[in-house]
Amino acid sequence: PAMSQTSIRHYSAPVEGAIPVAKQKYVPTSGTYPKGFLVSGTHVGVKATNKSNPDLAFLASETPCAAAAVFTKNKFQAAPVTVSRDILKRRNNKGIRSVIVNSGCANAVTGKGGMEDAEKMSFEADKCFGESSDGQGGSSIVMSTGVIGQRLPIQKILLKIPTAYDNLGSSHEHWLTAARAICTTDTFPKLISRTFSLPSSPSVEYRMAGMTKGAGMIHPNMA
Amino acid sequence: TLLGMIATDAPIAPSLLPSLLTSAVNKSFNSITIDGDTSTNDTVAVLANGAAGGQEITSESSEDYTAFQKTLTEFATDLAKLVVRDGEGATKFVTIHVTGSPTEFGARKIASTIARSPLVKTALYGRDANWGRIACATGYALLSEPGQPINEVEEVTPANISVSFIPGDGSPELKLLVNGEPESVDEARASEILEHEDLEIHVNLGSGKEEATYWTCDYSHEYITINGDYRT
Repeated sequence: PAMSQTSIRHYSAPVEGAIPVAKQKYVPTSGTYPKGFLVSGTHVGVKATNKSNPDLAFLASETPCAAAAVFTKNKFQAAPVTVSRDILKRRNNKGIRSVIVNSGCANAVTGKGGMEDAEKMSFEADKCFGESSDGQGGSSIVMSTGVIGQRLPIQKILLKIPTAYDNLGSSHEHWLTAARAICTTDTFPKLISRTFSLPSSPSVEYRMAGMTKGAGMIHPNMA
Repeated sequence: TLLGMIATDAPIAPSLLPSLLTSAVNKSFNSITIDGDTSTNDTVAVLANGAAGGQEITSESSEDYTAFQKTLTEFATDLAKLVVRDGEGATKFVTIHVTGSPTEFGARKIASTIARSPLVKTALYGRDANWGRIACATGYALLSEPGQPINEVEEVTPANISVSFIPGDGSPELKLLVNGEPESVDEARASEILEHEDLEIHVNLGSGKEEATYWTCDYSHEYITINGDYRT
């Protein structure tokens, strides 16, 4: 009881762009990225305190593609989990155009309003591709990460999705910025890429790139 | 929360992607832990647009399927390890390798329990070769919960268990427990091993041929600071 608020140590996130020296070796300086994919990282300000860091990532395929996802088995599944699972199910894992991701707010335990927000994000991303509805519902997977129990500042996000589309590109910098945009308490962006071949087409060089985020609340159990 | 996106220009039939991803994730993202809390938002997606050309993978029995499965699993594992390396406040990257189990389920459960144990993780932060805490976590991992019928799987026989530390620098392992009997541990050598960022804890149950691997990190003061400050 004698302790006051002043005795609480507060966490200071690394200043913008500052990656701890010990972690710098895990951040790639170049990469080989898959053909036909474009990415971006855009600042929205999902958290009011975020004045400049990208917090909206967009991953798009130039053509509709095959996709699959695994999702948390936590019974309190966030709205974007439910919406994305429905999209993949309705589409039988094909015809997917993009993944739109915000950090700063998880859109979890946000009720029906949260579901509507996740659907709006997916719909707004779809609109960027200028295609009329094919009757199968959205073609953009949506993800969110950050604080649980708060509604997304959805209008701010929706307004910036066209900008995120305009920002799309295929360079290493584009991929790295997108990887930064999904970070929360992470201290460095997590991005890797590689080339590989398959036995039936040994002369064809295939590419794979991936980004991930996570630092806390990590004990995944996905299916 | 864990989020992940993987994109490839290889041509994969949409119907095969879910099984490819599930298998890869079970051996990668589903085999890491930082603090034992499963998020409401964890999602990993894979997209394949076929832009590089070549033959589409259409059969689970094809060589291409097997090769792609291996590539995807290794790739997902490398991504998952990066998450562990960035665990909130983490100073260590720890591989928990459980071998000699009668079942893969048992090996995974034990590896997961050791990887989540706060006392194991604080010992690692304190650079203490505390094999007792590892043995303790191994011993309760397969017990039934209070109130449930006794359903103890007899996979853990203390007299068969060996525990060792395998340093990240490739130097010889340090045996801590051999067939249930404690070794005389060279504390200086143990401290030397625990100075490194990377460490493998090998637990051999001595009761079978199945194995499992989990990746985890230590618990530091910083974890409390970060999460004591994170607000809803």
